[in-house]
Amino acid sequence: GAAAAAKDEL
Amino acid sequence: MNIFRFAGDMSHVVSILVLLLRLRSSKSAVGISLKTQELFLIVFVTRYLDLFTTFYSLYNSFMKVAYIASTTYIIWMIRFQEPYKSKYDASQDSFLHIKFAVAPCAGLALFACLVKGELSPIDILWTFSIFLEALAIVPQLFVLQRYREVENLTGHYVFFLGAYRGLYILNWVYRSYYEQFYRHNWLVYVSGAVQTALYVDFFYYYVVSKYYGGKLTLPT
Repeated sequence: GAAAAAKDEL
Repeated sequence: MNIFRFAGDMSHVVSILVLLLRLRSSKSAVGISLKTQELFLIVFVTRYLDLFTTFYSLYNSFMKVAYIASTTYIIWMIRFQEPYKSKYDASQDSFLHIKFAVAPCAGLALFACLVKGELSPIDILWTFSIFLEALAIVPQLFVLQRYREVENLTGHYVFFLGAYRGLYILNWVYRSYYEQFYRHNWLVYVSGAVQTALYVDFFYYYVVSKYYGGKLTLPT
């Protein structure tokens, strides 16, 4: 799905 | 995950390890801003609340815990452990009272989330952490200016800390180019650009001092 903007980043 | 983001995370890890090494080897926190560490802890704690709600990967969860644990340890060391405690000079770390960084970022985050219609506390705190991180390094940069001559390991600590978010900018370019469903978050880009821009003059003096050899001294 749409990668939640930058939420999967540190 | 892409090479830029991984390099950025490793740069951040190196920065924390170099800071720990610098504190251990010099047996004092002179030249290190406690405020910057405290601001980073607030950033991590407000950004990584999704530790308990969303599992992305072992790497992601492990790094979040590692950042919070290491920063907490550094603050504890400087505040409560001798010889750091007695040697820490709060008057030298007096620029930017924490509340003057926290309050505007909180207001801006609330406003941004109102505009975006994302009103969950986790989203508001996450946005707050994005803005606050851009300012977190400011007290440390002022401490460097105060002492003018930058000790070697301290220079590396600040350099890698600045490089991490600079590499993240490349990661965002990469993701927007290659990831079809990647949703842009312009607040993150702007905040990351401001954060990296704050290091630019330090980067200049750092690179020049490494290139020509000699001490890293910042102009007054």
